[in-house]
Amino acid sequence: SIFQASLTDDIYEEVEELLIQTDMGMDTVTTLVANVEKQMSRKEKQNSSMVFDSLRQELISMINTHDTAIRKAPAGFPTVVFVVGVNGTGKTTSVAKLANRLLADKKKVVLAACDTFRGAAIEQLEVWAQRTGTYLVKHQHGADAAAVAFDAVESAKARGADYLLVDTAGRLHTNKNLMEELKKIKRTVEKRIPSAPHEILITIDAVTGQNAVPQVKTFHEALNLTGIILTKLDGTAKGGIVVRIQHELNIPVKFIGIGESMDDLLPFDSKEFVHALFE
Amino acid sequence: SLSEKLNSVFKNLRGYGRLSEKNIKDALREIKLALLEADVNYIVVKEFVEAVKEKAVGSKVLDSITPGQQIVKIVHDEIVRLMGGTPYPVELKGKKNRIMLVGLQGSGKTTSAAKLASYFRKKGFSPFMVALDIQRPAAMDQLAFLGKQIDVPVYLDKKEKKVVKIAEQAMEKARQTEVSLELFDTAGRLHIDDALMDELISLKNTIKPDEILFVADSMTGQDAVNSIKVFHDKLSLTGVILTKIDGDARGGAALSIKSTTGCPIRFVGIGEKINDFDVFYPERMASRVLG
Ligand SMILES: Nc1nc2c(ncn2[C@@H]2O[C@H](COP(=O)(O)OP(=O)(O)OP(=O)(O)O)[C@@H](O)[C@H]2O)c(=O)[nH]1
Ligand SMILES: Nc1nc2c(ncn2[C@@H]2O[C@H](COP(=O)(O)OP(=O)(O)OP(=O)(O)O)[C@@H](O)[C@H]2O)c(=O)[nH]1
Ligand SMILES: [Mg+2]
Ligand SMILES: [Mg+2]
Repeated sequence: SIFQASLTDDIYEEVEELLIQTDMGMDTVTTLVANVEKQMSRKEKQNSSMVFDSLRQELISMINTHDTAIRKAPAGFPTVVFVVGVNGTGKTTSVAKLANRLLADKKKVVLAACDTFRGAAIEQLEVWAQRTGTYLVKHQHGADAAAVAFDAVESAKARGADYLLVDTAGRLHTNKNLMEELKKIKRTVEKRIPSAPHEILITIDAVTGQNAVPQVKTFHEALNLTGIILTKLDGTAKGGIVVRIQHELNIPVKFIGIGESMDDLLPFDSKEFVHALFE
Repeated sequence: SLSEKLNSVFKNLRGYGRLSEKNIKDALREIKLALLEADVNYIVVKEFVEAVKEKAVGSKVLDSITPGQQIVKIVHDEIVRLMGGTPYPVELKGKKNRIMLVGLQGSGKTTSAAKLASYFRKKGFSPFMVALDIQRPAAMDQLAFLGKQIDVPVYLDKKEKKVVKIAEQAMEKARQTEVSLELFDTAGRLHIDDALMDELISLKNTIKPDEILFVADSMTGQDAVNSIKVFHDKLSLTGVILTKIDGDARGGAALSIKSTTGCPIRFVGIGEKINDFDVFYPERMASRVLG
């Protein structure tokens, strides 16, 4: 058709520009565009809306894991969930949101204040514990985080809690000592409940660029992550980096954060996410 | 690294003037990929590559025995130039200085307020911090904790619901003392939240700060220019503090921010402790972005 020449020249450049701006990274974009071009080459007629349909399909199939459930502990044990991640990405707020979600589901929840380092971190979680009506296990500022975790597991077991949510201090994946501290907290919990922690979620701020990949890689190598919480998606950032993360590391996004209140958490929906990438 | 990649693009050349169109095209593509991987904004990358292309087809590169190194130098110098060339830390002049800190959620404003207080105290100023984040749980406690840690007074009001009133009360209190630097920490907010952006405008009109610094996370990707453009349009920022440089984020946002808004990066956050604070050096950032 007479539109074919202009279609292939400009449309793929337009697609590349659009996808790059979602923070997907050049490698992932190149793979996607190549897949779409292959799909398009099999078609008799082509137009730009078909390109975008094919692109959406390719994206949805690239985000191939649909795992938004929180794993359950074996009967008789509280399910232990760790929330970890780089500084300021939304861990403490996400712990509050998860607690709120579980409580709405009539579950019994206990929180652990394992950020014993940052100023007023315990106070911050304390406010959330009050607002959600959850029991908080805490020690004094500067206490050993692993000791708090140990205490929290005992407390959760004694109270017959369904879930124990552990808030941890922000840390850069490049800080070896802090990554070791996190492994120690994990080992401490494993000693008390062999199958725990049952869920280790990393928070990734939607504004993060390509650095999210080494973040997830390093935390994953240290702890064996089970999922991602993509926070601050209520901003203008698209969070497209999770497509690259899924494609390269196969770690599922389980939840998205869409605001600062305790209700602002939703299970990840790949179709909605892909549609939002193009808005 | 980009220098290694560029050198390999040209490694099979011998002698002068043998650079082909393809060599230049390959080199420009490597530069584009490296800058995108470093999180430089897509539009900024396009303009940058055009600028480098113009310089690259100049005689310096064509006559060079090591065209790869020549292009690396052009790229490096262009990045340094775009980031302002030389360090430009905030310098306080008068007897009463006011600095307001603004930015997206979690970027490091509260921590940076304390770092600035300590930095300027070492320069002989008497700092005073004002807690204007009345929304985030325990935000005021966080600033109070930091103030206590560095022995700097903090003004906070847990009862007042209007931040403008808190700012006025704080400034009145400061007026009665020898305080020479007032630092205002504000709540993180989205640039698309009109009500909260209006709140910042009211605060600016009340405080009339000497400096309004946007605190940005160095791991920010393509969205960096979207947020800073709005903050800059509405507040006329006087600079940026780039935080969490102690990580391995390449920090391309630094280049995007400066080249799209002209806002100079004044300081960097290099850790969580009070002393983890430094002047921004464009040369060092250029090397980091180049990888
Ligand atoms: N708009 C928006 N803000 C969020 C979201 N999640 C968290 N925040 C805000 O981001 C800021 C940081 O959140 P925190 O929960 O303290 O982050 P953190 O990872 O625990 O921080 P550190 O413990 O200091 O590493 C706060 O101002 C939160 O209100 C979200 O989904 N949307
Ligand atoms: N590694 C590192 N961490 C930093 C740096 N600056 C701040 N942080 C950490 O980042 C997290 C967020 O810092 P805050 O000062 O609470 O950020 P904020 O902008 O005030 O957050 P909101 O008020 O919620 O918007 C904390 O864990 C800080 O310790 C830095 O330069 N390097
Ligand atoms: Mg926290
Ligand atoms: Mg703050």
